[in-house]
Amino acid sequence: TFGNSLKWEKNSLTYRIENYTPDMSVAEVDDSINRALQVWAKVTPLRFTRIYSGTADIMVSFGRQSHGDYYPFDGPSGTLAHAFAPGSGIGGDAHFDEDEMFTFSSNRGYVLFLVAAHEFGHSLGLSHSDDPGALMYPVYSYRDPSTFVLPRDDVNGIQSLYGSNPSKDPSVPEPPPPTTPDACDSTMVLDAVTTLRGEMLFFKDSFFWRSYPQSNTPQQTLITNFWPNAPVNIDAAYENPQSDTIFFFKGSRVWAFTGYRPVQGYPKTMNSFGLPRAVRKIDAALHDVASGKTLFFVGNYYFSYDESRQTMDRGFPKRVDQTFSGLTNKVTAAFQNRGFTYIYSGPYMFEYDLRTKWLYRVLRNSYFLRCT
Amino acid sequence: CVPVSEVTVQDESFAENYLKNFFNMTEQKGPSTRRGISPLSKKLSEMQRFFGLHITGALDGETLEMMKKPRCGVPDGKIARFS
Repeated sequence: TFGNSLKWEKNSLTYRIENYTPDMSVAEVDDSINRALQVWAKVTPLRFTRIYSGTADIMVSFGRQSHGDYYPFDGPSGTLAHAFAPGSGIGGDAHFDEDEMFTFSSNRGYVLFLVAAHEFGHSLGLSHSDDPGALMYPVYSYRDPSTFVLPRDDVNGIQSLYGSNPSKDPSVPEPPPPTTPDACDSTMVLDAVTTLRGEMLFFKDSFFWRSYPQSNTPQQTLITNFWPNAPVNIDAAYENPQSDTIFFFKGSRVWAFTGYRPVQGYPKTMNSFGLPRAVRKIDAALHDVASGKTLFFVGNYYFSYDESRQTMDRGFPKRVDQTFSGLTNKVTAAFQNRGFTYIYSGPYMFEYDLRTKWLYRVLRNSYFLRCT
Repeated sequence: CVPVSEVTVQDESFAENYLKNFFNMTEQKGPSTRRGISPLSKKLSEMQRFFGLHITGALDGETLEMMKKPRCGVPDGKIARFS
């Protein structure tokens, strides 16, 4: 929050849309603005009424460069919008930079609903958050507006000002507010780990951390920031450095990207790798650079896929503990680094040499994904 | 292999403007002090801490990349002061 109890002293607020962007239809703008306000109404006693003339508490407008408030916009990209904290006059108003390309739901351009929901957070008294998963994080990130749920950090922030929604029907279940995974949580079980162009990527829920040799601080970001068409809550991932391709697995489907660009023809079903139809999902994937084989872990077994022949190897599936000694629980993620193979099982990581099949060490997540 | 310099003069002035806009960095008035941490470095550290970046107090590629991402425009302090 802004501090000093900067908030509206009433729960019933008015809003007015002063003008429209030509990027979208009038109906799309109306709907985006209304839904952006309802994001906050859902979790608080605040209620919003639209007015069509006169001065509303929250005046919504599109403008470019100098637009009358001494905070000029800066042309395409950079600053997308701004809003003023609760107060009379300009207080509560939200301005959108007309030099941006706003969209209803596409990831080409900025989704007006997401930008507006963030700005209305300011209009209601929220400052910026340093939680990269929060709506109030100052940097734009694409999310699917049709499945958007206000994150926990934002819910906590707005409810600290206005309290919770008294008219919420407890018998109607709603998805819980998403929280941002914490690298310092020693009990965290990663969804997937892979390399990509020399970096290590650690996936959990809608997020991943990037860790690269020049920096010892992993950077956390939303998966959709880098791969807008990729799934979240993935089951497995691996990189084939020969083809510069990264694969994401979720359920029975697989997505492929050359770096950050989608590969044509994907998503495909996992059967395209030759996995038996009975395999509905995999737990982990590992690409062995030395042999050019990719291992798919399913329960207590694993399959071996020959990348050059693009077929499954005979003699598989094998029991995991036949190759990876000491590994008795389910594999949850796997990757290679500097010639060693790291197999994750829950919050533990087993370090192997695949040639000798020796188990060297049992480590924790924090060995690579540092808590900072 | 680390590039010799990832940051150009234009980047430095871009970063200075960014910190003025979003991290309330003020222009130095009068003679500058010779000792102590420069205001630019202090504000860079503040920005790096906020975004969970590696805190160096220096303008590097990672910090510049974050500065160039699309974002919300009015800094919190200014919003509060304005009202």
